[in-house]
Amino acid sequence: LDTFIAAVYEHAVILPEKTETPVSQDNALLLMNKNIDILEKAIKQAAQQGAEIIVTPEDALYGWSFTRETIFPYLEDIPDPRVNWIPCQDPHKFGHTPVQVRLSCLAKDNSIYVLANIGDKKPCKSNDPTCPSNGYYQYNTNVVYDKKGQLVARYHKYHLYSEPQFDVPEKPELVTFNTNFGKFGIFTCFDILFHDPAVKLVKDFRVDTILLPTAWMNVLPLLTAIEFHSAWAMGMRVNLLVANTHHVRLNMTGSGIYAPHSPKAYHYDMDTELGKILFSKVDSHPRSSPDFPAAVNWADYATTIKPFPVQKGTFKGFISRDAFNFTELSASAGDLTVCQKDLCCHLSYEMSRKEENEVYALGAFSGLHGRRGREYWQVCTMLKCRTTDVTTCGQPVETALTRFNVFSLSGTFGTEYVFPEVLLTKIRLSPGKFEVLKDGRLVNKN
Amino acid sequence: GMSEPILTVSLFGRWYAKDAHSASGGIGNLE
Repeated sequence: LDTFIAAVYEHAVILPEKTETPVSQDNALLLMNKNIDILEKAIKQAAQQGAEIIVTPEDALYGWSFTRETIFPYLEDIPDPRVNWIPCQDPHKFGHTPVQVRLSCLAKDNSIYVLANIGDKKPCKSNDPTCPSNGYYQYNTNVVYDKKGQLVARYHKYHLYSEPQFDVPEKPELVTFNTNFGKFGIFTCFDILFHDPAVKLVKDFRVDTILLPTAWMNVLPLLTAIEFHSAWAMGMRVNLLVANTHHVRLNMTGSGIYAPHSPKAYHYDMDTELGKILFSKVDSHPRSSPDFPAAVNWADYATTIKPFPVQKGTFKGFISRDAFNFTELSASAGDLTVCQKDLCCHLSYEMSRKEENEVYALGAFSGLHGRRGREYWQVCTMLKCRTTDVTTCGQPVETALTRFNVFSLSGTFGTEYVFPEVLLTKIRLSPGKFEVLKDGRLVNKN
Repeated sequence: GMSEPILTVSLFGRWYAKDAHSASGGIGNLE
């Protein structure tokens, strides 16, 4: 197939009651079946619409806030896909696995690939020095069933995000599977921020489409799900199918079907508690598509021009815990440069009308991000400040009035991995309204 | 130009080679 229809489902998870003592296996299964009942409707709907594959979110069957003990009744032993198991046809082959059997039957009965996120338990021996005290490794796990209901992929999440209930696998797993609609890679949520397995799957394994179940808490101005995921698909030049959980109070919303040149479909809803299914037609092999974007040399333009005059009024501001250098867009049009360490960010812009009650700033950051300082970020950002007080630049804000006729943003990046983000007022994307030039400039179209 | 007001335009770069060693796995960085 040259193209296929993809579906992702943003699921409002039915959560368990908070407890410090583990529930019974039966009660755990009862809750998971309630969530699968909802996923079943989405899977049937996806199949009816002709979708080849549906992605469902991380934690969609049981939620979060567990200890190692309280998650245990929700776990099943998930075998290696090399055993060629169709749980729906052979339900007792690997012990008591009702969740895997039901998911497999949903894939088989509806003839659709299904990705689900469930918990895996793997017994270990006491002579294994890292074996946990309960005798099991516990993994946050993605499984994929094909149209026959066969388990074709299993991935254990590597970069855990405050999940004491799960263990980190020994090494990052590089999990792919082939279909007649392209080669797929899978990982989970926070994994997308790291090289392995995320970048390696695209660069070395040449997958066409990444499947990303997530439970993503949105953080403005840089890490809202739809904003970052659409940018990652563009930067990595790969299809990305993202299913997020839906939980408004925890800022969890934002799912999408993203192609290398543009978002195809996305969903962001902070107003309702409802789930949502998305569909879109996607190129099976985006690299062969006429839309496939050219490779970008991200620092080309920024390192070859003479920097614009650095303004005197450069000031420090924070995005999360990261100290950015900012400079204000004080005129309604201009050329600005702001630098931090080895990163200089250049902006040329023209506002259609400068709103009196809004302030924008250009910021640069190059350094280890956050409190733990594990990930090295290089960021150029032009953003609306929360108020007209420039000390609020970098703080979250959700609405704006200022329109731009022209913008061109570039930076002297030391890395080839740069993700272009554009976010409009009320947290919306702008498909088709901007592009990245081969010399690394992020510009508006027209 | 852009038909809607803009909140942010950003180039978000990840320089993996300069990550701290502890970036390979472990508990995530809840902030």
